[in-house]
Amino acid sequence: PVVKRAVAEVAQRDKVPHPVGFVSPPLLCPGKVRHFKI
Amino acid sequence: VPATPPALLGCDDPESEAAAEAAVSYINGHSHHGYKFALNRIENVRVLPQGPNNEIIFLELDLLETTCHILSPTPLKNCTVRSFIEHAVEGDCDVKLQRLDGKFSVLASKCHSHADSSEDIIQLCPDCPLLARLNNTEVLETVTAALNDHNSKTPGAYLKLLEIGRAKIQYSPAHIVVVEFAVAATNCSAEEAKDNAEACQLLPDDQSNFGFCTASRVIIPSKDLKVDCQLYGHQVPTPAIPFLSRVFQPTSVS
Repeated sequence: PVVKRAVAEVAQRDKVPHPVGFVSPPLLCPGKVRHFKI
Repeated sequence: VPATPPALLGCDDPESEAAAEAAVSYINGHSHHGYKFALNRIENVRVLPQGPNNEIIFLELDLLETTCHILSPTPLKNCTVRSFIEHAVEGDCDVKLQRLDGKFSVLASKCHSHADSSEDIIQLCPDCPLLARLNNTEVLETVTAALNDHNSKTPGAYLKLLEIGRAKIQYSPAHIVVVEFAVAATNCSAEEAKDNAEACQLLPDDQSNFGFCTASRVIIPSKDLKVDCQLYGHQVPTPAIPFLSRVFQPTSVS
């Protein structure tokens, strides 16, 4: 049940529009390009 | 459902970069053909904790071809990544590692390589030469001519072809064939090889000298051939797998 509730909360949170000035956290992946991208 | 949830790890986190470094080192160390590859980007990382100081790491890596042949003793950090207009070759690798007490070991790896599309190169550099097939007639003729030219002008050991690494053909404004190939020294001198080159044998693993040649042959407007061969010197073979055996093993790697 704990797992279910946590998943639901995350899903619900994502549906709420971000307030003005909200800055999304940086994506964990992919990482930086060291040379160039083909 | 795993007992322990996967740990969150960013692709640019130091632990991910350390794992990627171990993975790239493993991939280059176990490659028998072509060139060394350098890390371009960590595409994805997943961590499965197994217990105290023990975790399994899955990496998706984007690699780029360097100018160092796989037989070259030059450390990867000193190898130059080929530029985009040199017709870059990319490697996509999935690697599974174990990190036990801070030490990485690769459990499995799978890589595919592919060259950038010719259209991309032409768009950026219309006159740049494009990669040619290694069995192209003009490529083979250029390699043969280059090796003959080097052997005829160099008094040292007679060199034999190990493999062609790269070939490019330019058609405009001049018709030029550029090749790169790996060579190995034989037990013959260039003079001895004149009589019967077929009899010349590659030196045993522990004595063999490997090298790398670049050559360019102008076909039009005027015929010209330039060859440059560098010998790497003594190579230490891997005890479990004889070095030459690895070089000559056929593989399906593209």
